[in-house]
Amino acid sequence: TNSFDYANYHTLEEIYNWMDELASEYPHLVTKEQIGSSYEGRPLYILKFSTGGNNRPSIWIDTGIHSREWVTQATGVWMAKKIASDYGNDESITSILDQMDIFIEIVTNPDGFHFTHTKNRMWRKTRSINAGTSCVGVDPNRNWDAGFGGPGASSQPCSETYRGPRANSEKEVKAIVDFVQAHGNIKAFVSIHSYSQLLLYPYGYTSTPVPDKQELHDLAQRAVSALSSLYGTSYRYGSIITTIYQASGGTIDWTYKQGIKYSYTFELRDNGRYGFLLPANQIIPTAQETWLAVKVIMEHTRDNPY
Amino acid sequence: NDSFIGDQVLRITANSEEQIYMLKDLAELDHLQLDVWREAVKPEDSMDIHVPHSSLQTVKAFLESHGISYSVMIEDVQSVVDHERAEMLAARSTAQIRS
Repeated sequence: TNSFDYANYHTLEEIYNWMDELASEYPHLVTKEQIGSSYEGRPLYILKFSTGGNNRPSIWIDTGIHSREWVTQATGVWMAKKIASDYGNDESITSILDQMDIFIEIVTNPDGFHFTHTKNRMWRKTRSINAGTSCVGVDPNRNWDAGFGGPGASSQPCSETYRGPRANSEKEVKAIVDFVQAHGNIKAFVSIHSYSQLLLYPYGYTSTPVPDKQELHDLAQRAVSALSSLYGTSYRYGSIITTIYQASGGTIDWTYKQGIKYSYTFELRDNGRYGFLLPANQIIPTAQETWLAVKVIMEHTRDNPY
Repeated sequence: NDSFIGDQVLRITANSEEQIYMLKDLAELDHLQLDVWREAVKPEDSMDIHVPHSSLQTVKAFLESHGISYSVMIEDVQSVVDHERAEMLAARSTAQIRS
């Protein structure tokens, strides 16, 4: 995987092949696991980073649930390589992996991702067919069982924020729900999106503050500070509803409700010049700065067991 | 292979709550086929909307008639997509040469 071009965007097939290579290159650390399949039958793969132990406390990271947000999948690839190559070399990552497992789902919405590469670069949703309409797909970040159907999600299948017919209707969402519940020991959940430079914690569906607000807020501040230290990228942080908008049925509201205290979602670069078409030469700087923030969250999770 | 020829992404800044509501209503008009890339929640937040070429005149007229300021964030979406595709193809052929 050293010859892989991390500074460019890649197709689903290239990323899946790269996963195999990473797993074969780090056989005692990385495994590729399938947690389900997409609506169109594509495998949903995660990379598991583990140094042993059974059902250790774990950290989950997903990228690209909105398929057009290409810098997120690219960041996921870069971070996965970084974790693998830092183990044994970087004190902090070594210490985290000696105590915890890390899971990364790099292409969380493979049908949508394939569609962005072949038919419509701006596709956001899944590719499930909705009965009674020609409009395809559900917004997988409105499909979780947390305030599902409330304000901040659409009941119209043609909308970009269509919530779907019921919570977990999307196979891509249900696969993560099943995995998280079966695992039962996920302690941090980081869902990565782009763009607009934000680090957010629950809730999105209600303005009621989360019980752990102060800790999550302070941790977000430290994470953003680490991120900004590299290139000066400015981030805002706070709860979803107070920082961007009301959104019901969102990922991290569900994970927080499941008892995963350290639930965060990122909106990566940029701040309004290219949007979802962020040039490839910004992949590595974006990944590098994001990594610093993710590392702060992971270290805090390691140091504050609950 | 959807085409985005002549589509633009507008960066819009509302200066009141009322203008934000007007923009939200505008975005919900199905026939305009607007795609909100970034939402605004309070005045002075910027909102980015992908506007198809066929709706550009209508949307710009609406913004100007209501005194809502905007700038063009992406002049032609298709040209950026084309550039991205060319970069990917070039990177792939370089990788093939290298291997």
